[in-house]
Amino acid sequence: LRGGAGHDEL
Amino acid sequence: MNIFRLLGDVSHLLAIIILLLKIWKTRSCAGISGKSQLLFALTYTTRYLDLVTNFVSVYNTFMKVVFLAASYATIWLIYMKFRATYDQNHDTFRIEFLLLPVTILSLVANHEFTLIEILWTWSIYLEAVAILPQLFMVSKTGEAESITSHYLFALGSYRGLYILNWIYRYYMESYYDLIAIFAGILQTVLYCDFFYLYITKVLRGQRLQLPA
Repeated sequence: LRGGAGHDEL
Repeated sequence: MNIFRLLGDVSHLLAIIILLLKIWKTRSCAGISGKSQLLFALTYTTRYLDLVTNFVSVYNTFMKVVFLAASYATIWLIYMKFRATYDQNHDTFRIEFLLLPVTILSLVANHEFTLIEILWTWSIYLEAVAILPQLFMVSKTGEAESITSHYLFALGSYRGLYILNWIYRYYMESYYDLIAIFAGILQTVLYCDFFYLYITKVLRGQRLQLPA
């Protein structure tokens, strides 16, 4: 799983 | 940004505008589930908390602000301005049956155990099922106005297009987010029955009426 913080979608 | 993501966002935006215009023009929110709209408002609120902590792009910020504003405007129309037209007797889905499992799942299956990340995860799981009160309402009354079905079709298509976007990003950018993918697939699957009725009935000019 990739870590959070960088959600670039809506 | 790729074409699937852009089409998905446009479809999402279109859905929200269709709903707002429908309520505003007809001065009525008959057939619309206020509960689903409350769940969507909760979804945007908890997901877009990063609006103040994390800048992605002008496009990203703009869309987030539009979704939040439109969502709250919709709530205001349903619960305040056109309250008298709100079909409360048919909007009887018990949302605690959604909120409880969504809360537990977001505490268990998340990327990182921090407040903002858990709220993001909660919003992703909640969005996946937020339409259920609306679909329940349609099945309960046995019909939906054409404009309501256009709204549902645009809203359902949005996450379906996001799935294509995730497939694209997996291959082109080696990027994937299992939480979003899992919830997005569930969300799209929930619309399948509706999609079938929409294509076989509404697009052929008939009313969306469920068999008795």
